[in-house]
Amino acid sequence: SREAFLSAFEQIRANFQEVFEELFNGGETELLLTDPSDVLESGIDIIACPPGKKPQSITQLSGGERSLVAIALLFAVFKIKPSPFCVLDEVDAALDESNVLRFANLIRTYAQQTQFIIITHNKRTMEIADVMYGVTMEQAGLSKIVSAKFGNEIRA
Amino acid sequence: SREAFLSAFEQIRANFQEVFEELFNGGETELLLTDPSDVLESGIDIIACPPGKKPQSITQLSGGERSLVAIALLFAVFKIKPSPFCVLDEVDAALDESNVLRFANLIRTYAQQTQFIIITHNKRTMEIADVMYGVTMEQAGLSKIVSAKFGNEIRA
Amino acid sequence: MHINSIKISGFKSFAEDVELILEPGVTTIVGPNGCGKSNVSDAIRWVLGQQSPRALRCANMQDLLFNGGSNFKPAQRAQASLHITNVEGKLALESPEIAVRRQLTRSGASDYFINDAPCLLRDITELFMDTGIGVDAYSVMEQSKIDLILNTRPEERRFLFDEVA
Amino acid sequence: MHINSIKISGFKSFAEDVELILEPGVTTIVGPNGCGKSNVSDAIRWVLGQQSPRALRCANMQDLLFNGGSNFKPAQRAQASLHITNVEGKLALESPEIAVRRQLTRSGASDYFINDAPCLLRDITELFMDTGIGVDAYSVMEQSKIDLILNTRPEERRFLFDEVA
Ligand SMILES: Nc1ncnc2c1ncn2[C@@H]1O[C@H](COP(=O)(O)OP(=O)(O)OP(=O)(O)O)[C@@H](O)[C@H]1O
Ligand SMILES: Nc1ncnc2c1ncn2[C@@H]1O[C@H](COP(=O)(O)OP(=O)(O)OP(=O)(O)O)[C@@H](O)[C@H]1O
Ligand SMILES: [Mg+2]
Ligand SMILES: [Mg+2]
Repeated sequence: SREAFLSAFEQIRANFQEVFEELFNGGETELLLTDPSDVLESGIDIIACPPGKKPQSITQLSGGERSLVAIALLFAVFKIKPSPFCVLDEVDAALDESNVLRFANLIRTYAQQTQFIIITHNKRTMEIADVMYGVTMEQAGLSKIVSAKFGNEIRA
Repeated sequence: SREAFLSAFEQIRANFQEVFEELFNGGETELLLTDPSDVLESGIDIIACPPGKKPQSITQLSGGERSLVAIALLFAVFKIKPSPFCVLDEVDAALDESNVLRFANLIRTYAQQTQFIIITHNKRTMEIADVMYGVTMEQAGLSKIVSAKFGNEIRA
Repeated sequence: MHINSIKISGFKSFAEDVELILEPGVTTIVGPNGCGKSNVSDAIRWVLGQQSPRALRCANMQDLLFNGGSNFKPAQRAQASLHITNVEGKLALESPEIAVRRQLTRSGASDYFINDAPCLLRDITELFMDTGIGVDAYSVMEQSKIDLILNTRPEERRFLFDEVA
Repeated sequence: MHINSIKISGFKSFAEDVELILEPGVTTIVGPNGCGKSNVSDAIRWVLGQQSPRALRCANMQDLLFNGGSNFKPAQRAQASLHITNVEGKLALESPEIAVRRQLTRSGASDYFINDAPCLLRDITELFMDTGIGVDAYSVMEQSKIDLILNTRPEERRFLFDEVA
């Protein structure tokens, strides 16, 4: 229904600004209905402006900035109705070290209510793991699993 | 002309196998004309099989494997008519450490005849640099350049 | 509610049985290129009911069975299961743990099970209704797909919003 | 033949004049997300004659001018130049170094120069003909585009092969 969508949309807008600010240390966002007269069919435009920059189309943002914007949007939606578990496959690939740290901190806050399974090559992301599984292919073509379980002792 | 294309195609096929073997430490490749009867309009299919695996569609390869296949194809073409300079923007983003090392070694061999400008976040790729430029944005929105020139003293 | 363990057998590069035991919190999966990490994510989505081979990076569902590589016998059956705690009775079933399993044989027989009882795909999607878990939900983000949220036309992008409205 | 230096001014995030002095061999460009690295690659492709704003991640060519951010005055002119050694006389010109420059003003005037003499885009593309340098050549691989070589339909992919045939 129109009301249900608009109410969710308002929440997502607020969440998006909040998560974006956390990932970018500031900045401005906007989510706009491309056709406000047809709420149930309208598309949604994204305006995302990192701190100190000028709001432009998201196509002008850098690779890493776009990853952060996409992550912020994903979690803006997620916060409304968190799923019990969430699988992320190398979403940190384009991020520099300081952005990976912010991304990892964000995950840790959500991890209190949601179980995360994160596939990554990044050492900083690995550091927030409660459990880490290594997948190996010692025999070519055959995957095996090795577990390196952390738990609290490492992070205390 | 038909002959010119087929002659280039044969060379690219051979180069592709050669570069692929270097990046994957073995394996088999094939480049096939989708329509051999219409050489000048035909599409080109890629078969790429890492060592120990079974030849399948390249869609089943992993993210990092696909990056390596694309790099191998790029350089297979490149070897025929090397351009004087080549700009690569984060082509190593999906590669694990040992694949980045192989990629970096490949670049060093071509660097004898071609000047490379490589944008990267990866420390192993940075290690093969003759010159390294840092781009900074101390004032938000304003890019500046800082040079950290290596030269031979570091690599000797 | 969280996943206790994931079991995979004969699925893609997992020729032999493997089991990942998870805890609530963060589990990271690491390893070199091509070793099978994204295949684990594919297995999860497959169990949850992904019906499109292309979404699992295949041409046909038959491509999911371990193909033998160059040194082994191809698998005759691919199987994956999720063992989920039914904490807070969120799922409409009595048992404290729910095992959701899917299998595919080389002859093409495709079957679903909830706690080892044969069921339909529809039973699985209904089980997870309104939990945010599901094939099209935002609960699984595939490799190289993060950018798609931004690239899709604004009309397609709203699908994400409709999920929670 | 190699690039001696790249100069950029008023182009995208490079509000002020910058110069990168290169050597034959490998130059790496590093820095945090959004600091301007890919903008350097855009500047190179723009000088070589890239005419599509979308290929430069813009809606209009005017978006190439430094937009001022939230703290500065927007630029009135965007400019980039490549200073190339004409070793081995590979390029059809007498001088040992060739400067190729492009500029765009906020009023929309777009100009090209070879060694500071006004010229047409066609003169630049002809200068680099058969060297493998050019907007559509394989000499510049954009960020996130490496996968496209694999994703394009086989008929489109052959464009790469036709370049060298
Ligand atoms: N049916 C199958 N049988 C055997 N091997 C398969 C099958 N399907 C896919 N594979 C193999 O699985 C590998 C891909 O695994 P996956 O995508 O999980 O890698 P990954 O660990 O995610 O790597 P990356 O870090 O590069 O993303 C490919 O090399 C492919 O050949
Ligand atoms: N005309 C312009 N004026 C001012 N800033 C601009 C202009 N066009 C683009 N930018 C800014 O340049 C930044 C993108 O720079 P660039 O793509 O070079 O980053 P990058 O260093 O490659 O980062 P990444 O590592 O994430 O790929 C964006 O934040 C964008 O706002
Ligand atoms: Mg993967
Ligand atoms: Mg970039």
